[in-house]
Amino acid sequence: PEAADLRALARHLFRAYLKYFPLTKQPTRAILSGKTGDNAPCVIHDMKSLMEGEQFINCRQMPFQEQQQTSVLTAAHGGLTEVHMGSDYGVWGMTSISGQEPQNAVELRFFQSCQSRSAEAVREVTEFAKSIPGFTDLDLNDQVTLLKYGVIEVLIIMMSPLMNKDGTLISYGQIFMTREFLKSLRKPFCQMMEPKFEFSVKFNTLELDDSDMALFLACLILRGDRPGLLNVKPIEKLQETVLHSLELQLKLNHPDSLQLFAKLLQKMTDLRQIVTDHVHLIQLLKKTEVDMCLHPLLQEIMKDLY
Amino acid sequence: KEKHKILHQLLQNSTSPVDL
Repeated sequence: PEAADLRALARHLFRAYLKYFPLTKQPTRAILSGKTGDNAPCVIHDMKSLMEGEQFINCRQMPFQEQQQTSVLTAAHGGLTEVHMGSDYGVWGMTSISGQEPQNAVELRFFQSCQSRSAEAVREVTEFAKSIPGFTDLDLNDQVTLLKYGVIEVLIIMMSPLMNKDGTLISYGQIFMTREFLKSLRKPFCQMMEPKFEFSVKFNTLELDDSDMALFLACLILRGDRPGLLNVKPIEKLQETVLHSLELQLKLNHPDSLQLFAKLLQKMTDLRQIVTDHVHLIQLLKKTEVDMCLHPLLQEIMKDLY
Repeated sequence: KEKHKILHQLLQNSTSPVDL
């Protein structure tokens, strides 16, 4: 009966994962391996193709148009113009590339639209967290703490299937941006993605599928060692159950992959350093880029994080 | 609570019943 409960939990989390995350690993790998035929992504590899990419995205019907709107984000910050979701939700958010602007503005604007997508992704992760049995019964302040500390780790894991050693899919898989192009951006923008590529290429060799990913993400959210938690016991209890479910899932789904569970536990530790470095880079950006505006939700998450 | 106003709102925002 216990194993049956753990399997039921795995199925529940997998369904929630499919419900809340718009682009999962399976379709992503199909795009990256060129199995989507006519729907191959547009490739951005230099400034010229970056501008063409905008045309491409504007001409093409956006998927997920009917996704839930982000009323809570916009309501919380009425008039917040950079929150741009729904049908016209593209890589570059609300602005357009004129071709006339100074070169150094490109990075900044691209960064702003990445922030918009990240804020939307935080909402997706929040909905997923709420679907974890027992999560919404936790102290509300602890739910906030778990999300604050867990959400960037979750986003990095969600980003991994979008990446290969040569680049990353963006804009719901419609665009492939090369790693070399990202490296060619001016400092410190060029330093932002490289650590994620290094992590993702290694993480992808573990070959988790979407059902494994769902459990792993739930484990990342439910960590009893996040700073400032008020009531650790129930969180640890929930995490223990999800960890057991993950361990069983891996045994069944990857019988030949030795030590996969232990390797994933190690990844949980590695992620913490990546997030710390990421937050420090954002703090550096805030100081050096006078025109930069940090999204209020991301600001909340990163303030006093590490 | 003020420090994490949006996160609180996202968590308390009642979505349609999860029909999983």
